[in-house]
Amino acid sequence: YYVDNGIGQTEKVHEMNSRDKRELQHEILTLLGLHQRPKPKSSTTKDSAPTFMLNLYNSITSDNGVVKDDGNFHSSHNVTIGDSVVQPIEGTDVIISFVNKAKRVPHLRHEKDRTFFFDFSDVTSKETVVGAELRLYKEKAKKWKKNHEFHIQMYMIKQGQDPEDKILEPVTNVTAYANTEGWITFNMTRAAERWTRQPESNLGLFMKVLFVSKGREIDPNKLGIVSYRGSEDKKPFMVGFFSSQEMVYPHR
Amino acid sequence: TQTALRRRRELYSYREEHEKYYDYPLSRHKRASPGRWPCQRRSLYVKFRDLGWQSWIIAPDGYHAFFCEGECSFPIGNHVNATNHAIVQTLVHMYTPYKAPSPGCAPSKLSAQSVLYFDDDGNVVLKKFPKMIVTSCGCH
Repeated sequence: YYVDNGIGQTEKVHEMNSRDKRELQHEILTLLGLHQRPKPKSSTTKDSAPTFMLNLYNSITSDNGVVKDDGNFHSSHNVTIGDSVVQPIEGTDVIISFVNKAKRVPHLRHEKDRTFFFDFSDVTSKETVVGAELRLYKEKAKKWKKNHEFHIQMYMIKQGQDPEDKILEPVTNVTAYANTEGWITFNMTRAAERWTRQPESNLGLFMKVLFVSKGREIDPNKLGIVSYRGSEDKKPFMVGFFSSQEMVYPHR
Repeated sequence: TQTALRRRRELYSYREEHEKYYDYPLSRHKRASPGRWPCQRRSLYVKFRDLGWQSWIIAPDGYHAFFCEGECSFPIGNHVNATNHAIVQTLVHMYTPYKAPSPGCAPSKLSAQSVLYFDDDGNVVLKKFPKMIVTSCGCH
């Protein structure tokens, strides 16, 4: 324990033993609403999603994580990543970045460059989706003229009548040019709402890239869209903005 | 007459008590018993690294757990952020100390704390915890 002695100094007043430390850990985890400390397999902050979230955190908080102003996430708390600006939506209590788990899903892993799976199973029914966006990084495509136009279409994968049948339901699309470079954002609020309400309906997302003037589909990699094989800081991820009906604080 | 004498004695003892810590040097606090100084905000910092949490908490480095500590006694006007009720409570306590407690030193303003951490799946969570940081203390 370090205590501020009131004259601008910090004094060490107590060295905790291991039992006290365990108890203190439990106390703080309870306050954070966690049953136990998370054990992530990979915890590097250099990947695209943690970098984005850390930038967001720094933009909305002052020192020591205290939320600026009146304690609300505001649209004025913009965060710029590359050339794109993110505005945290008002009324947001929790922001989660989801990593793409398509590799682990049997019906998606054969199309890893075009498919996405974001696990919403831990999002509880007490949380309401305020907004959600999928972020893909696009590098310049040298194969085409710079003003060539492409449509990047996102589909939600739905279950068909047969267990093997999968249906593609269009969600959103974005127009990009061959020379576009930077983060491309897709509004996925509708998909996130559905996955939160019905977690079993989450079968993933499918991406198609259409070469507009030729009217044919092309490989997303050829347009410069960074997939799971790209560098860590440019890998796709999804961000969900949630408002929490009830922050669970145990009475003490 | 007896009552007047007792009240005067109590009043005197409160004044004496107050004067004892009115200009009390802050640096001597640690040598005094807790609660011997006027109601004020104190701070206690828990480093997440000391708990071995650096593998999953990205930010902040620790929890700045401000807390309120100290006495709220006569004259209440010298204390920080005393509520009207605290003034009445002090007077009632002064006259009937064993029936009514003195006002309590408690947070008067709280702000939110944000925590950024990895969950088990490697997703990153930015959560806001309202009313987690004591911004100021007062007598209630």
